[in-house]
Amino acid sequence: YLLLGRWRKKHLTFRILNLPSRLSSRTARAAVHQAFNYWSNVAPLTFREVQAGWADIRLSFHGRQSPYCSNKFDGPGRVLAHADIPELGSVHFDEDEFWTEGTYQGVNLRIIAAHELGHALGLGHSRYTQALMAPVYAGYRPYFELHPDDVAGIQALYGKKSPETKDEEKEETEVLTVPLVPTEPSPMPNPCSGELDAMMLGPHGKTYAFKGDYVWTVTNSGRGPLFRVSALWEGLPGNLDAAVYSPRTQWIHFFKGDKVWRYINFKMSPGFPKKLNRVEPNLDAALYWPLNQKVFLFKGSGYWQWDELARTDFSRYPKPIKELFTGVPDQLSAAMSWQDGRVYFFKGKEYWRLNWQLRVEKGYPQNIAHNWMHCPLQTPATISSVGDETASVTGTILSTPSAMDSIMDITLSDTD
Amino acid sequence: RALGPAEKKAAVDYLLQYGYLQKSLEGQDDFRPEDIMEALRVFQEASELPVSGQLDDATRAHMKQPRCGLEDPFNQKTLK
Repeated sequence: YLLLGRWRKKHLTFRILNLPSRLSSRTARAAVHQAFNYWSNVAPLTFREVQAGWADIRLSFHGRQSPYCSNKFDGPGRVLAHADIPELGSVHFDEDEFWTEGTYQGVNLRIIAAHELGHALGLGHSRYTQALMAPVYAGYRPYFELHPDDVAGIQALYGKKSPETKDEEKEETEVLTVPLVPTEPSPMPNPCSGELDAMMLGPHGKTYAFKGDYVWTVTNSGRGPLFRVSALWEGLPGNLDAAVYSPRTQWIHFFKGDKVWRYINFKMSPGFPKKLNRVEPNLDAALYWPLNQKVFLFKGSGYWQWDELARTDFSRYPKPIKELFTGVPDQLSAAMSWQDGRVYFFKGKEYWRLNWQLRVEKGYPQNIAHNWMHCPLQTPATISSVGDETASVTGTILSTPSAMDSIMDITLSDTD
Repeated sequence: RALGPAEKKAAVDYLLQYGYLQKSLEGQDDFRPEDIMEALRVFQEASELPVSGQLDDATRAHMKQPRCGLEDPFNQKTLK
């Protein structure tokens, strides 16, 4: 078995948002309930159905297109279902399948639901082809039961089921005592002082700040609690060089030394970390530029432009940062494109915002701690907030020769 | 019989979709034949098929079976 994550609680709610059209509601609901029972029979988990409102695990059926899911299904056959890992909770079934129960015809909803719930609870695919968590559907089995590998996997996550663990109070205490971050000695950084390692506009529009072994989120109204980097992205070290999320591929790349890690959400992609071969190690920063859908990597006074899905000729890189990003300092701490469409560069205690011509806007640099981290104002110079549109911006949207040269340079690279 | 380009592409797409082949950071368009053979070997071993590294009938048939949409974690390291 492979473990992808776990819920930090053992009493979970679920909600069935809709049901397949060709199976009776009663049969379908019974199949889904039985799917939960397979797991709660062998691990100290409980599942309670809710009819409305939020639920930890949400099951639904959708077809080739869904406004709520970016993973399309492919019609009858092939891909039957997919699910998110903990603690996301989405479980989706292909509406176009012929979902059945109690027959060898079609696809058995109970078995597929149990498989997808395995993912939702934190199990990856098993290499035992007879295991429930095997990636390929092995067909209807009238006397279906979990494979020992499935049982071992779920018990590795949540322990064995025993009468003692049924005690609600004890479990709650257990959950509360599970530390959100490992207790290894590590200096907890102060978000209001010092230099950032990396900044990233991540999936779902969340802004992450990285410093030392810790990461926290930043919003317009405040900042979130500090988590160890490895508590969110398992297998990822602290003290990162750079981080960048690409909405184009959904990939998050983290850079440190001569290695690169790739994650989709919080799951590391197979085969990573890899060695950085064709760009220099010890990068300073990285960002995704939505205008040309490229990833930019920065080190010292140079940058590399990388297309994640096409061959990139790096022989012409690194190029000088100042040729493309006018007014930006060298030796950056961090960089990102933000939800306002602007590019931001961070160095030391200051940050720079660039206009659409990639030229530093009037009034920058400004103070990171005050404007991004919501720390008390310490100097009278830092007065505007993050994303604040000031009148001075208007004066910077003029095209300049240097900016136009830079745009041309990008266009030529795209053509390549 | 010799496989057509569409069949080969479908196999590479499958290996890519389910994590047996990874796009390199350098963004190379084409996978080397040895990379595809290695991915096929891993897929065959994980699927309990004869391990040949070739896109044989059994392998192509297995790729057409209904399955879960999540990636597989298998590579030589995890299999070992």
